[in-house]
Amino acid sequence: FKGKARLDQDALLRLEEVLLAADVGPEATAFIVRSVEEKLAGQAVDWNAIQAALEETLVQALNGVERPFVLPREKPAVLMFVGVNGSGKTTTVAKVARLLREEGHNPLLVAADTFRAAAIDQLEVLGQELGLKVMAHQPGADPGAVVHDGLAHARSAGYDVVLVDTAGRLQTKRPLMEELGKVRRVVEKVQGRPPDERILVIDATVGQNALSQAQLFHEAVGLTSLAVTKLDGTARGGAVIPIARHLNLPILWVGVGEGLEDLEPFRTQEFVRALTR
Amino acid sequence: SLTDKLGQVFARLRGKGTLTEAEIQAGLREIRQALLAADVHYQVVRDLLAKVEEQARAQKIVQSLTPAQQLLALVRQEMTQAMGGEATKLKLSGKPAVLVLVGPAGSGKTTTAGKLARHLVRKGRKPALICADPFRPAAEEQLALLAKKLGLPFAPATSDPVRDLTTLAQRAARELWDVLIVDTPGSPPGESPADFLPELIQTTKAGDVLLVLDAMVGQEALGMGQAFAGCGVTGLILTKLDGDARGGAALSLPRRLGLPVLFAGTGEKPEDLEPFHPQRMADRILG
Ligand SMILES: Nc1nc2c(ncn2[C@@H]2O[C@H](COP(=O)(O)OP(=O)(O)OP(=O)(O)O)[C@@H](O)[C@H]2O)c(=O)[nH]1
Ligand SMILES: Nc1nc2c(ncn2[C@@H]2O[C@H](COP(=O)(O)OP(=O)(O)OP(=O)(O)O)[C@@H](O)[C@H]2O)c(=O)[nH]1
Ligand SMILES: [Mg+2]
Ligand SMILES: [Mg+2]
Repeated sequence: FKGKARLDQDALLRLEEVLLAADVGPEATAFIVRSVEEKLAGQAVDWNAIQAALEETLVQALNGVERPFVLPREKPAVLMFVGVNGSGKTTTVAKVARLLREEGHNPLLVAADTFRAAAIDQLEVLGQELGLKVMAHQPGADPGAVVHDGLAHARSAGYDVVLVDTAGRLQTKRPLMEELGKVRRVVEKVQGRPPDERILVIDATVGQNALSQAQLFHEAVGLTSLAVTKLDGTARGGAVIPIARHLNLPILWVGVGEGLEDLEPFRTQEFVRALTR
Repeated sequence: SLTDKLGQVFARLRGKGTLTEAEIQAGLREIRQALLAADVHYQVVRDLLAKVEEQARAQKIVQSLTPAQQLLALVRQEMTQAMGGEATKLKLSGKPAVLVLVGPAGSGKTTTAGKLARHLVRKGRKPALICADPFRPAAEEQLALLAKKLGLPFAPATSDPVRDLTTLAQRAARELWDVLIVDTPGSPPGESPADFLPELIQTTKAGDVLLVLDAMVGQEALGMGQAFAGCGVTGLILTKLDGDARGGAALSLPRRLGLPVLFAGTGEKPEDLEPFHPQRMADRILG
């Protein structure tokens, strides 16, 4: 039996509320509170001590989640972006493309959302803004075919990275999830390996459904990483804690605004500090 | 399921007579877990369960044969009451009536505009779809495509939304449009909407200002509702209920901000709009 400190009722309530308000969820909150109590065993317990123990616990829970993005050696690299409707995929694709271009790379955008109204138009406007080429077919085309042609073009024209934007879909829709698996297989066929990054784009305002999203998208395409959007404003994105506990996927980037420059690498310390303030 | 969990909590007591205080608390704790896991705001959970606890004691739940079912029934009743109220309808006041859709980024406003337009046509109205989102890339194209699909008029109000809407309201009389459905820009979470929005709502005397929220939204839902206070929101639409998000926001906002939920979005097509059912929502939230 590991000793643990006894937090008084007020401190306990306050600690729980900080975590619940940040969307950490009831299960992970209970785990974190226990861990804080263990850390404070035999110490004087004031709010500063609790805050420090809390930050330490969260940093530990997010161990392995910070991984700086490095573009793979083999060209072209393929980055595939997936996620539920409205999570911020298209905007994030454009932001990452801009970042890669700033670093001297030559990105090609692939508009594989052939379903939603004006999805192709949206990516084309962003591509134009960035001076980057967008590979697209007509609305209603098969996403696999667009990806196939995008890759073929990238390989022959010497692009060094391909970013694939896909249609939003709720993770419980099996045929749509299978379609994603098919897109991954198209890449495998052309490249001889799956997309170098299969990135789940998660909205920071999502609550406990985030875990279901991560689990089911992981089943569909084998996720390699996450991007968390809309961390500007009041959202704290605590729902990534349950995801970290179950899947331990790295978070490559965070979106902090609607502009194409509003993208930052994920930093555990900063994220934890913002979550617990 | 919650019924099973509560059943287990109370199972040991079958035939034992009265419930102890500790056992009532254990039951309420299970319900608290379920509501928090369903994204109901933690303050709403606290207030709701305090009320249920009071009622449970007053109703002498301890003497019932199925305390789990009784406790759940009390919770469900509290929830349904908070979400139900009188069946709230669209006001559709004014000539033309102006209905404005507001909400955080990506919640489904533009798609819902199309759904409402189709719904209003079936109710005998003549809606026009208006894009008042000057910021999002291809926002006009997206709404114009929906309008075309539905065979309805579309007009942009993106160069100067307030002035454009005034012009469009006059044009509505000539064109015999009797409702203007106005799509607006998404805002960052918890932040006030675009500057022109409160003025646009005031100038057009919009009788319906609908806050469009994603059913998967977590604890931010209340803050989002409050951020739109300056817009005079009249009702809520909860989208993406065709997924497995429990939708706790459907309880938090009516209970805390008195905002009724008018519709549920259940898919990406124009026909995927349903009236909101409080009883069904209560069951969904309770899991
Ligand atoms: N405030 C804020 N808004 C964001 C951020 N990322 C995306 N958005 C906004 O969120 C909305 C949805 O973004 P999209 O990129 O269209 O999302 P999507 O996942 O591609 O949507 P679908 O393709 O329809 O599933 C837009 O209004 C974006 O401007 C962010 O980091 N912060
Ligand atoms: N499955 C499902 N998807 C929906 C629903 N409502 C909207 N969507 C999808 O959610 C995504 C975002 O919808 P939009 O209508 O572009 O959202 P928005 O609020 O206008 O976004 P911004 O203008 O960028 O703030 C799109 O992929 C829609 O097809 C719904 O009820 N169910
Ligand atoms: Mg998109
Ligand atoms: Mg929109």
